[in-house]
Amino acid sequence: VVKIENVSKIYSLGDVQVEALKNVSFSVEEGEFLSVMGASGSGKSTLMNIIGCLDTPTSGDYFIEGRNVSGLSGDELADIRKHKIGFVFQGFNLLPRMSALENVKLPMLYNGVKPHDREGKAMEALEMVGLADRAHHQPQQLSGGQQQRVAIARALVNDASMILADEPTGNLDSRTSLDIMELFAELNRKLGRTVIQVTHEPEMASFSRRILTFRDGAILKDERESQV
Amino acid sequence: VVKIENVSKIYSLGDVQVEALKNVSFSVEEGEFLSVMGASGSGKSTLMNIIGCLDTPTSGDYFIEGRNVSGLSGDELADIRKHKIGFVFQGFNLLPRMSALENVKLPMLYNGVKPHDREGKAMEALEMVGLADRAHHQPQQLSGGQQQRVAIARALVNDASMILADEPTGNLDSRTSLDIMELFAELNRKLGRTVIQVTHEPEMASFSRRILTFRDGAILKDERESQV
Ligand SMILES: Nc1ncnc2c1ncn2[C@@H]1O[C@H](COP(=O)(O)OP(=O)(O)OP(=O)(O)O)[C@@H](O)[C@H]1O
Ligand SMILES: Nc1ncnc2c1ncn2[C@@H]1O[C@H](COP(=O)(O)OP(=O)(O)OP(=O)(O)O)[C@@H](O)[C@H]1O
Ligand SMILES: [Mg+2]
Ligand SMILES: [Mg+2]
Repeated sequence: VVKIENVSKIYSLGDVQVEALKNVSFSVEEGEFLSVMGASGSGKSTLMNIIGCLDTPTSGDYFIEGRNVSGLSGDELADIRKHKIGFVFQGFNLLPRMSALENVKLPMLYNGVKPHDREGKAMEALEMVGLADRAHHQPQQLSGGQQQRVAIARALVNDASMILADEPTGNLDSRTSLDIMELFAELNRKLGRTVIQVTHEPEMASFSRRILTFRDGAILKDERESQV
Repeated sequence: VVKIENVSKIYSLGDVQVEALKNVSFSVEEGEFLSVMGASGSGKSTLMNIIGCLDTPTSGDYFIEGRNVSGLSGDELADIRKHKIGFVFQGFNLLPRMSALENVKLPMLYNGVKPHDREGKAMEALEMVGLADRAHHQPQQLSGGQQQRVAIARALVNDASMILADEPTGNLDSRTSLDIMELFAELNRKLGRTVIQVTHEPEMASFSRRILTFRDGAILKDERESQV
């Protein structure tokens, strides 16, 4: 469902070139649960932004469901982001002047979900992350881990077939982190959703069945859980 | 050096009261290395903001170096924040249009450090967190973990006697997290700086000699490493 082929990403700052990704190639089947690990600055978020159609490679090709993303128009890309992908940002990216509930409802505004149904779906997503009682708080009235969970709920609310989560448990205690991992595992196992997460914690990575480890913008290893 | 006495913090949202801290009391000696743990939403950041003189309790008293903070003027509080405390925010709080180096220099502008010396001290702090080669990047040109480390460097640059760090390794891989913990341990051991950190990770808490665990706004346990 996701195919990355010889993808490189170079940032130019003045006359300095930062090679964030170097000739990366791999593919992900539908229904996989994959973790991406690697040192700070090794290119994980850059990769996630490309997979999530939020950024384009400097060179190389990216295919989503068989279609080459570089051949798609701005509208077609926006369409994929709206319907096929639920994205949890490393920095959360919540809108500050809206409540948690309104933030979670946002993706549905562009998706033709009826106003009457949005409230129910958004509350259900908040319940899944344990925040039903914080629905009317704004981000600045929430703890760091609560904001992170609102960002997770927002990524789930469109029933997207692919969940991309950039460090979804960085601000959560062990108990809450495990709850979130079990939630992802359930969405993957029962609903067949493809889950790709960036994580720094081996315990969280153990919920997935495959781990890609990055180093300095390139894949260091690709380990799959052996079939038992 | 820090004494929290019967401190409570209540947020009012409409007619709902959120008791973020409930009658909390404890004290911290100069030169201690303390970790604060607890579930997401249990009051840790609220506590840190009070200790860091960024917020005031709804009731109860807070003494810093023997002086009751509620008796101090706005100027005196700003003075304490500038000179006595280095604060690492859970959300980093970097200024977006300035480079990492300029962000790290900021606390020194208000401290009378000569312009000539600021550059050197800021670069030294960036080196301590492994980011000398990212000095001229702006926050949006840095990875999540790099932004977190710039926030840490900024907290160290004033040689403050107390370091308050709210989840300093949430976005860092294991290797880099250990580097940061060793840095804190060294500043504590060699320079006698008081370090209070909020962390979700037991491995990081093990670098400290005392762990306060919070639950629902109150102290659940206060464990000190036994003298060996
Ligand atoms: N401005 C506010 N208005 C209302 N409630 C608030 C406000 N700020 C925080 N809260 C609530 O106070 C409680 C404690 O928040 P705090 O940020 O201290 O938690 P925390 O322990 O730091 O959590 P985390 O580990 O998720 O960062 C939370 O339940 C939060 O919803
Ligand atoms: N806009 C940009 N301009 C220049 N360099 C950038 C830009 N964005 C990212 N970088 C650099 O690209 C590299 C990879 O960044 P990326 O955010 O993908 O890392 P990461 O693996 O997600 O790190 P972390 O674990 O710290 O979140 C970093 O060294 C960073 O400094
Ligand atoms: Mg990242
Ligand atoms: Mg917090």
